Amino acid sequence: LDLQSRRRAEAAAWRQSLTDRGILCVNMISSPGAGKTSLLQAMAKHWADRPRMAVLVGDIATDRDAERLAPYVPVKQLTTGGACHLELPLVLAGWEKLNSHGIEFLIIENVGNLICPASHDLGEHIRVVVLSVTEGDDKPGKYPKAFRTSQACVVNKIDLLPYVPFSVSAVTEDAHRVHAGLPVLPVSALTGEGVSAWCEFLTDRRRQML
Amino acid sequence: LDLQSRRRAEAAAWRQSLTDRGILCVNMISSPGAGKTSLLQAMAKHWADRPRMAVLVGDIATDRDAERLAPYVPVKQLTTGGACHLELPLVLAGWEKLNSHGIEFLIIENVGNLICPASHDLGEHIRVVVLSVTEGDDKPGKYPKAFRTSQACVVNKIDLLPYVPFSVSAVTEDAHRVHAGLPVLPVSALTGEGVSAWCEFLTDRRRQML
Ligand SMILES: Nc1nc2c(ncn2[C@@H]2O[C@H](COP(=O)(O)OP(=O)(O)OP(=O)(O)O)[C@@H](O)[C@H]2O)c(=O)[nH]1
Ligand SMILES: Nc1nc2c(ncn2[C@@H]2O[C@H](COP(=O)(O)OP(=O)(O)OP(=O)(O)O)[C@@H](O)[C@H]2O)c(=O)[nH]1
Ligand SMILES: [Mg+2]
Ligand SMILES: [Mg+2]
Ligand SMILES: [Zn+2]
Ligand SMILES: [Zn+2]
Repeated sequence: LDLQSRRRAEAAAWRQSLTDRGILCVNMISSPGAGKTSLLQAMAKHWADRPRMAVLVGDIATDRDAERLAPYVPVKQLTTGGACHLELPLVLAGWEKLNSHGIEFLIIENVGNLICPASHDLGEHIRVVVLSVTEGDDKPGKYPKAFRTSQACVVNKIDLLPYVPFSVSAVTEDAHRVHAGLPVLPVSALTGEGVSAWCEFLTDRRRQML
Repeated sequence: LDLQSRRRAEAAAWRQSLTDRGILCVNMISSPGAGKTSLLQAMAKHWADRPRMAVLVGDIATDRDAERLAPYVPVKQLTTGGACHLELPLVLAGWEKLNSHGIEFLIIENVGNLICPASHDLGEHIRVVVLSVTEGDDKPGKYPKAFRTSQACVVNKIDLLPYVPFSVSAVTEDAHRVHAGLPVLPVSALTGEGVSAWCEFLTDRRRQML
């Protein structure tokens, strides 16, 4: 088997092992600064007591994101040193060091990049693309693979809607041209608006997986 | 010579030919939606009569950016079809089709990506990284190559400063940890604030090149 087929088989096996353990795996992709880490902080606060959530966060440099998350959830930093997207071997290495006892959700925060992460299966059950209202509502068509291969789109920073030329209906229409019926959930990681509905969505997806 | 050395030699030759023609070449890199295209629109309006500016804009899909710029400047869309950064051959192919008569500035808008474009010489005299205040002031250390290999940093969307947790001095400090003395220019492509100083900076750089 060539490398690509072997990787795909490994990812499928890893996904199944998580299913068997009752853990929903989410691969979160977005541009740099769309708010992935902030959203994870908001989710952790919303789920303060339970369900239990753990995070693997990827970056090309520093462990700033892991430091921001450590007060709230079990987290391990994955540092690529240059590669512009996470790949399965690095994720599995991080998973071994992570305190995953009793968790229901494993969230992988991918490297800030709206292109390359869309081409790499990390064993997730759900891929979510996070787009912030400050990036513009014409982005889905311009970065189609990220939207085509995701099962949900979170539109973040809706608190800034009064100050930016962005239409939630326009971006939803553009996303649906690329991926018909893709669920679009508006949130603000800053104010907390929409976070409860987003957590409900994931809880529901986990229930379906079990 | 291996491919990398040949590419570097080609880029150097192309840069020299632009110098001989009095054209300053700028390679603009940033995350998706940081405001490259909007800033180019603002620059074109500022330089309405002259100097003359032409643009090559790269994307993985669509020609939306070229359409937005066409009313203002000679422009050609470069579509990679998937590659997450521009490379010299595609730039040279676009250059041949571009109406470059009498221009003083060739601006290359790179693909929206804060990582991979930092590793590819497009023959530019000046590489500029555009970071928007909405992305966060901890990004320079997290995406160091983009800042280390640039000769200027434009901080865009300063009109949003009242509504986001962003400090211009903090991001300047973080950028200088990676690249001491990197010029940081705050602008708003939306309101026009700082655009004149940014254009002055480029005019000055061109004068130095001649
Ligand atoms: N106004 C506003 N700002 C937000 C919101 N969410 C995040 N931010 C800000 O956006 C910036 C980037 O947030 P991060 O959480 O670092 O984004 P990220 O996607 O994790 O960035 P990378 O990991 O580098 O790709 C920070 O300054 C946040 O405070 C929001 O809902 N509203
Ligand atoms: N508030 C505010 N919004 C801005 C500013 N500059 C750009 N925008 C908005 O930011 C969004 C993205 O702008 P673009 O010009 O498309 O960004 P870009 O870097 O060219 O995006 P890509 O080419 O896809 O990488 C759009 O909705 C713009 O209207 C600014 O100075 N202030
Ligand atoms: Mg982050
Ligand atoms: Mg653009
Ligand atoms: Zn890549
Ligand atoms: Zn790349």
